[in-house]
Amino acid sequence: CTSNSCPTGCQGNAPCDGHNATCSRCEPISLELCLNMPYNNTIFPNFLGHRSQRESSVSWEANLFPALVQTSCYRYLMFFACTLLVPKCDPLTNQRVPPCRSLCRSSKERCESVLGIVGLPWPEDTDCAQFPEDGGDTSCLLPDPDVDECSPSHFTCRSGRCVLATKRCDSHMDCEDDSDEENCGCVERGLWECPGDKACITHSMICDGFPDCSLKEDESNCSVCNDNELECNNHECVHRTLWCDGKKHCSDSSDEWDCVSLSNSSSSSSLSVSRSGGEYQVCVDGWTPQLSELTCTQLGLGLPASIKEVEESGVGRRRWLHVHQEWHQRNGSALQGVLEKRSHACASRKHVALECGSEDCGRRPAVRLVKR
Amino acid sequence: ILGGRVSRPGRWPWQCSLQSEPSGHICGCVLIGKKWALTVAHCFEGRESADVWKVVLGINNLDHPSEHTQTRGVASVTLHQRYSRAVVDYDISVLELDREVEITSYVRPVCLPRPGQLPMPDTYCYITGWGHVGNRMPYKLQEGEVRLISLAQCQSYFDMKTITSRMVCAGYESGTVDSCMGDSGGPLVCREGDGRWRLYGLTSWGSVCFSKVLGPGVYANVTHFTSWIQQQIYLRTYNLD
Repeated sequence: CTSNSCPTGCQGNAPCDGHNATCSRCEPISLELCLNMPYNNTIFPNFLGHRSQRESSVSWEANLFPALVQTSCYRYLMFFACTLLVPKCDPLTNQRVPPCRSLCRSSKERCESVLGIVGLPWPEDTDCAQFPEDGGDTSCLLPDPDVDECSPSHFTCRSGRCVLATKRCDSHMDCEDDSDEENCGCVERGLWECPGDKACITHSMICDGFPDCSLKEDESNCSVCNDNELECNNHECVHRTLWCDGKKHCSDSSDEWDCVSLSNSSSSSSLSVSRSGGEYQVCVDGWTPQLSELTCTQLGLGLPASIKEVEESGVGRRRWLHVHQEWHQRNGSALQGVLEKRSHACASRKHVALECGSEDCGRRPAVRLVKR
Repeated sequence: ILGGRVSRPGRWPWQCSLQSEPSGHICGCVLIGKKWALTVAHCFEGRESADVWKVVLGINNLDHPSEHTQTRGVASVTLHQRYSRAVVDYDISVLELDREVEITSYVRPVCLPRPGQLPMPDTYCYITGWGHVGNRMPYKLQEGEVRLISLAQCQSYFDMKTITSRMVCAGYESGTVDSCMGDSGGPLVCREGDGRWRLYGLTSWGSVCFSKVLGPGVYANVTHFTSWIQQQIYLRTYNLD
């Protein structure tokens, strides 16, 4: 594509993506500003010379046009802008469909002078003569009379002006008529209200495995698990006995998260391993330095600094996990996968306590000093 | 990096270059462990397959690899499940290298922040990369000092884009020092009191950095993703994903 001509595989004259020397193809529109266009696919380079939606999204024009829309200089200005920023792609030919000349002329005639007031030029590359006349041989785009000027990520003020959706109900007046601060309840806006922090979130965010309310209420009461089951992060139910056994049972693997910890409650850090939803100590019988290394690595810490065998104090009834006799054969397993429950208690009555180092990170080599 | 300066070799040993043929350098990346690096998700748009990528570490001049340079293939690419192209939200990905790097003075990992741990606004931090310098793409790694900016202040610079809590802003209103095209995925690091450098951001997006529209750069907020990163590494290490 260095010559700006296209390889034959691009069917002769499809636009060429200079970045990777492959043919440009129709792609879904992702530009926030133009998600309300009556077409879904676009192709690059666009009519402003941008080579990707990313380049388009951060361009001067992508900032200019929405600001200009707020002056209400022309009802279909944003439609016109989007036909330039993310041109419609004809899926049969992989060709851009241009705006019609009349749309370009109307936009320029009505809005160029407004820009002139603040000393800004009309964008280059928008010579209307390059676009076809309406009803000519070449198809071109004209706006639907009832086209929505503001994209889905923007709020339409009563005056018609578009302001960013995040500015709605933020206690600051962004529309000149204050309409962005009216009807601010989540329900009125078709959203869900977090009970604690009163934040509004979309319904699709409820029970999707990612907490969005500060108190995580959007991820609570999402499933009803039986008494013998525990709830995965994605709200599936998995039997307790399968929890932290070294194998994945939740489809998001959350039954194997946070199974190993070092508690700092005593003078040394006792190793604690979760199994079937309960906490267990690890019997030192059969414990090896390799297991200490596995533990510290799994915890994201450095190599083990010290290993202690801690005598059982005799207070309370402890639950034990034992090193599996054939743990060597379970290569690549997490620590919880090489431990097992046994019917008897720990013979030595000692549990494992560990001190891990910290991973060496974030240090630059020392600057060499030389005599002057 | 706009308004930066050429960096001394070895000064940023966690900086890596994410490359794919035939273009070479596409994005920056950051070493966080012997076998793990971070970059942003948008670098993989249209090229999600791990085998087309390689990671080059310990390099300063892209045109002249030195004896300190180490190259690794990419074993896996994990994009954040919530990555949104439309608003460039959750713009983060974890790279698994095909084998461990050798830790040297020129190749060593940066520290991850604790979850939610972010320096105060107005803290000065550093960005690095081989991205555009305003009139050309440089061969030598560039570095620039930037100031952290609060989300509220940052939103005021981007009237038509949403700034979310998964983003952190740094730079200057005038855009004098800023990241630019080709720096994406590279580090925003701050020096801690103990002399260690910690990764707070990954270069994500901003205005067209060499145009008239200026403002700060927007970075993926690494502290928001600390637990997610640790989980991805854990799941891949123990074949649990």
